Amino acid sequence: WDQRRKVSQNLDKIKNKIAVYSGKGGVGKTTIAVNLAVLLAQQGHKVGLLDADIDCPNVIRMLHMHSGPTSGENGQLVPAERYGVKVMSMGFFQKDELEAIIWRGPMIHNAINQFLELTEWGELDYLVVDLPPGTSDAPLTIMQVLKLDGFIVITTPQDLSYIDAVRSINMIRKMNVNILGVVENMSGEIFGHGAGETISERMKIKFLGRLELNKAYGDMSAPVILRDESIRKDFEALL
Amino acid sequence: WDQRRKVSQNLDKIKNKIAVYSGKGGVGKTTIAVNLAVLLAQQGHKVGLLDADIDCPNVIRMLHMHSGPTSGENGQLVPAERYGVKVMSMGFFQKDELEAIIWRGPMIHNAINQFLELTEWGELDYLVVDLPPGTSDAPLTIMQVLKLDGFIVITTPQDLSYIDAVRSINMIRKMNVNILGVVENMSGEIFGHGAGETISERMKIKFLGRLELNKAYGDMSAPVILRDESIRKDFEALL
Ligand SMILES: Nc1ncnc2c1ncn2[C@@H]1O[C@H](COP(=O)(O)OP(=O)(O)O)[C@@H](O)[C@H]1O
Ligand SMILES: Nc1ncnc2c1ncn2[C@@H]1O[C@H](COP(=O)(O)OP(=O)(O)O)[C@@H](O)[C@H]1O
Repeated sequence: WDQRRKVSQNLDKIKNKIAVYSGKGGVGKTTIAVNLAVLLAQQGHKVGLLDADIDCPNVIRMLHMHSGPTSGENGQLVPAERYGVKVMSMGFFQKDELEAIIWRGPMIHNAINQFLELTEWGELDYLVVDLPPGTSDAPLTIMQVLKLDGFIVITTPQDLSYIDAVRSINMIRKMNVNILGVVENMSGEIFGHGAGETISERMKIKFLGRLELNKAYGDMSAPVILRDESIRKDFEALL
Repeated sequence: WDQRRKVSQNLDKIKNKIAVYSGKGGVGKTTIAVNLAVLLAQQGHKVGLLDADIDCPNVIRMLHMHSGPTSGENGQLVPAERYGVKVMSMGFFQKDELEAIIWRGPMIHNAINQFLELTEWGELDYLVVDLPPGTSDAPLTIMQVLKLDGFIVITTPQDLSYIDAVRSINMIRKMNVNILGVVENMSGEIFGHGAGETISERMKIKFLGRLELNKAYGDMSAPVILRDESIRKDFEALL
């Protein structure tokens, strides 16, 4: 309990803590978390981005970050900034990016707590949190330690993703969290349309909108909303 | 140790145990495991398919299986058959498919062991195992309990997938397993080409081939190799 108190004291200068979450990987969760954070910063808000996806900490690579946090007073970690967003990731602490960190239950607890206690975010309007996918130890631990204000659930259009998303929504509902809505990503010819709206109807959550499957996402030189005006408008429509 | 002995006695009538694995979800791992198993059965082999992806047990849905295992002598479970493949999945034991099972470390061990001890596969030429993705408790536990003969790693063509695949290959290499090769899935215009070959060169593993991004996969009425001749040829080329 003492740890929780310390963590919540450290985070009480943050107005909104928004989690981006999905029932399984590969649906575009990290891409959406990164571009939402950059968009909010572009709109003049004070924004932080926490990469809590400990199995695949891909935020640093998506943002081409070459420097990590610096140390502040009393051992605190001051996050590095990129595109006006303060970024913190487990990936900064991995010696070799190509080595997998094998997380076992209790280790997750300690790593997350330390990470949350020591990071000096300062005053923020939004902290966007990229959660690990699925229903294992990692996302649950983070949800319990961080009192998140709202969840955005990401799905792809296919039938199978619908099942994964519903399973994970049923899980997070048990933790009394506020689900802001569902985003359907990769809509179009190949994967179809529809899972987003079906989830919204059946689970009684808001349909925030859809993002088309588009080659432009593959260019990693900069966040896609800074390179493509029409995709930027799609992201603005989600907010 | 006693449990391991029991499990290995139960599985010693199986000639080849092949795992299909990926560094993260959403790359087509389950789709490839299901279609490979059906193809091997079509070629006249005796085949089993074990859905060990406990977070997202999607095999049953992909194969439209309405009936599960039956009970045999001394409490054994006799797997149901579909397209000539004997299928066993954690999903058969979930009361409600839309509820997430929250797996914590020690539970995984017990569930997997029971599953492997009790299933009566009979004589098989191949057992295809759909592993959970990533580097958490679940894939590790299964690898330790099942002595797998070979691993097929699945990646998508994007740069980010390359990192996830390399991380997971470095991990499974520590367990002294035999990696048969890497398959690049969803190649084409949108996601590009190349991660498969790059992984093959850098990690010195065989490049088994690539599967194109294709709308035909979205039709869940039957495994795609039974509906599309050219995709079936792509799968035959992998073997
Ligand atoms: N709408 C989209 N169209 C095309 N590619 C996309 C789209 N959204 C994401 N991607 C690509 O898909 C891959 C997986 O995205 P990622 O954000 O890593 O997924 P997750 O975090 O859910 O595992 C990335 O290479 C990304 O560039
Ligand atoms: N080559 C492909 N082209 C188009 N869709 C694909 C392809 N491979 C898989 N899919 C689709 O992608 C989705 C995810 O596949 P799945 O096998 O569940 O991935 P994983 O097991 O890696 O999470 C499924 O809806 C499947 O139909």
